[in-house]
Amino acid sequence: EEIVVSDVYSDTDQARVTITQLHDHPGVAAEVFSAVADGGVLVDMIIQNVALDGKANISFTVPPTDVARTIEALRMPLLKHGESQVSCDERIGKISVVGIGLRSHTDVGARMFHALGDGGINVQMVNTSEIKVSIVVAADQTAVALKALQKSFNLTPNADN
Amino acid sequence: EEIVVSDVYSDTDQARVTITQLHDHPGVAAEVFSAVADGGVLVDMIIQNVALDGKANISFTVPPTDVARTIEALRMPLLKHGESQVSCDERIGKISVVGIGLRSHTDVGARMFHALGDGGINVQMVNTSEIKVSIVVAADQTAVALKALQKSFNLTPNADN
Ligand SMILES: C[C@@H](O)[C@H](N)C(=O)O
Ligand SMILES: C[C@@H](O)[C@H](N)C(=O)O
Repeated sequence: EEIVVSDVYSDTDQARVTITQLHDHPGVAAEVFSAVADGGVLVDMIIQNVALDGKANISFTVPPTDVARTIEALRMPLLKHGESQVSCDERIGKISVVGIGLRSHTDVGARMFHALGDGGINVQMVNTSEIKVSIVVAADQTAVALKALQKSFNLTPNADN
Repeated sequence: EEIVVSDVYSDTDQARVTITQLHDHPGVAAEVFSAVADGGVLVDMIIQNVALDGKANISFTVPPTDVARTIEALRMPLLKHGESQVSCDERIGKISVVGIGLRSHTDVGARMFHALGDGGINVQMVNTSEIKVSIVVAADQTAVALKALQKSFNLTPNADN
């Protein structure tokens, strides 16, 4: 498959909030996001993988300035989920590889992960859309990850990256 | 925030493959996706949440006809990851809620999760892009989930849904 990647860009203006050990029952995500909405927090990425043991983890990203408010907004609703823990990481970078007309993410994914692995960069999270594969890495690895991906997909870094 | 949702659509032509207990080290995702690429498998969604205990789970979706080939392609590379297990679910449905100009996924997320929770529909996976929130539910709940979301966002179901 001819991979046509048109752009690679990064965003270090996000922080991750993760809630672990949530009951994998209908309505639980609604409780979490109602609390976050009541706190007036702007959420960008939301990632939940399948819960194979009945306990789900949900992560989402917010502006770093909103982390304290988010954790406070979750305090009350999570009281009834005794086992759930909230953790956060304010030092993350999100990098997105955009490919127009991607029929499949397999080849772009394999190439991205190779470029990152060869560079010793750990992939913390992965999220895809029809035209994009986004990953989260440590904030201090974002610049080197961005350069490695631009090189892998033959895109010249533009001046303001 | 005024939520402007323009479309809700579903796709039941996907199966989920999940690999658990992967070492959260650089290069591991590259091994997984190289094997999947060598197997000629078309991957749609890829979801990895942060690994808080050093062991990561990666899920991805493939056409149901490709599941056996995917599992076979992963057999050899995963031999060196002794603790990793591969599981799959061929009976899933993916539903996407598209909102143009979404500044934040908080309100759309809260509203989606409420509509699903009130309907007794369990959210198995969540994945977002700039303009979209996608979820995975059980295949046999996809139609009722789609209707609940169309109603929640005041979109009339079109004839071919
Ligand atoms: C964990 C959470 O997503 C739950 N499965 C729900 O449906 O709300
Ligand atoms: C789990 C896997 O994504 C690993 N963290 C990697 O970087 O390849």
